[in-house]
Amino acid sequence: KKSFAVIGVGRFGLALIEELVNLGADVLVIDRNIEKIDKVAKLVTNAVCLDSTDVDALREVGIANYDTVVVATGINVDNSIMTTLILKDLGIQDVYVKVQSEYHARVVEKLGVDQDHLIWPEQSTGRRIAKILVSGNFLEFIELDQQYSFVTVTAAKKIIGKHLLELEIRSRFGVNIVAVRRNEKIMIPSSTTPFETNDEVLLVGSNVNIEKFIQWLN
Amino acid sequence: KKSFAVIGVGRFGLALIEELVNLGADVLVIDRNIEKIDKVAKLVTNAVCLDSTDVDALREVGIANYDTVVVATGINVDNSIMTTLILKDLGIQDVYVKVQSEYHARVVEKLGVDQDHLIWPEQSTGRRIAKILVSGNFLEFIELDQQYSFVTVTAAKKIIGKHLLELEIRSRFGVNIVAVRRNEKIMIPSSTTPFETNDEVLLVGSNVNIEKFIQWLN
Ligand SMILES: Nc1ncnc2c1ncn2[C@@H]1O[C@H](COP(=O)(O)OP(=O)(O)OP(=O)(O)O)[C@@H](O)[C@H]1O
Ligand SMILES: Nc1ncnc2c1ncn2[C@@H]1O[C@H](COP(=O)(O)OP(=O)(O)OP(=O)(O)O)[C@@H](O)[C@H]1O
Repeated sequence: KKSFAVIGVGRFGLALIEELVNLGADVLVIDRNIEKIDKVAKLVTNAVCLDSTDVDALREVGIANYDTVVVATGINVDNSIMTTLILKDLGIQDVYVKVQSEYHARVVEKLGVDQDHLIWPEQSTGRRIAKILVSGNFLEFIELDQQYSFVTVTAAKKIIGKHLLELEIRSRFGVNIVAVRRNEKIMIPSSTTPFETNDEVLLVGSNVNIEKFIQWLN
Repeated sequence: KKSFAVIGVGRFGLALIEELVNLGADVLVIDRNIEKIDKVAKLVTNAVCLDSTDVDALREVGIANYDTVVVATGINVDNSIMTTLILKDLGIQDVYVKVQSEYHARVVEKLGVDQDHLIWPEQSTGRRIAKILVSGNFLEFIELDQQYSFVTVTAAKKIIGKHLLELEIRSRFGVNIVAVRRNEKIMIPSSTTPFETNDEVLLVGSNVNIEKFIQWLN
């Protein structure tokens, strides 16, 4: 069973915490505001009211025992930076940080947090909504990791009546058509099954390649 | 070619605008801050400095001609609510609104914006990051439906050194190899990429076919 510590119960932090709990993970929550702790106390394994810039308090709560720590404190960038520094000093490998700005991100990277451990809720949602709006009928968008995603698009004229072998989508775009939902039923298209109107096509690929494919499709 | 209007060049708005442009869409950008307009002027079809709570200015810029309008102004909730009201009065069907809070969302819904047109960057990113963190072992949480599943198997002798084209897995077993995790990195195998020892292979198919494939593999 995976164990996570989340520092900061803002809108991002709260959603992260609730979903981790739904997925069966063990969660320690830290926030310096007691009302936030009260809000999540019933849901989680452990919820502690403390200031994450207080290294002794963090040590005391055993933060170094956690596989992954997410720094989800917000507007006060100094808080976030100092907390990150402390976590790295305590030897925690897997630290994710929600960042506010380029400056915030660059400092945190210098402290040893990889680029793919930076979280940009506004920017990543902006990109994601753009894909939803252009591809017309967005049914699912699941990230495999920060660079690869699952996307569902509605079959457009360009592919209706054609099949995978003639479209050569994998070699042309580097995206993989995983499954098709047709009339509410899911099927794995063979390479010679032609696409039909209203088919919902589930595909996976890097975000860049998905972009190119969606552009071509529309 | 799809046409969009985006009101507000915050972090979300800017990422949305840039991605829409990458996907080949026509974009009108509105912001009352001239520096924001200068920031995007070169990228987009049209960028106008005006206050979106000024109905005459909005009418004048022809906002009613746009398929979709996204209200991406932020912290000032009243601004966002008033802008939404104006857009609905001007008869715009497809309005998306980035919301700050439950209160903000409820008011905007009463103005005729559907629940699925509300955008919650922090909350939706929190949920998504939770899935990425927990599925660190490759997406066991994805359910396609009751009969199809995603499964991860470790590459066995039967496929190591061979690639998809020669193995013909899709036509022989009806399962689809979606992605491969190799040394912690995710990749979409081309039909001529040979599998390697320790590859984690993510596949999808009906439970029956997955069973047959796993049996054959081992
Ligand atoms: N040093 C700290 N120690 C513990 N908790 C902190 C600290 N600094 C901030 N927090 C907590 O982090 C939470 C989120 O902070 P804040 O609301 O500033 O972020 P935000 O970026 O607006 O969040 P979101 O965008 O996710 O809604 C708050 O509940 C706050 O109490
Ligand atoms: N009434 C308005 N008319 C036009 N532009 C506006 C109006 N109100 C706000 N804006 C613009 O919207 C942009 C985003 O606003 P703000 O920075 O408050 O949002 P935010 O929620 O912090 O954004 P994000 O979270 O996406 O970074 C700003 O560039 C601002 O100038």
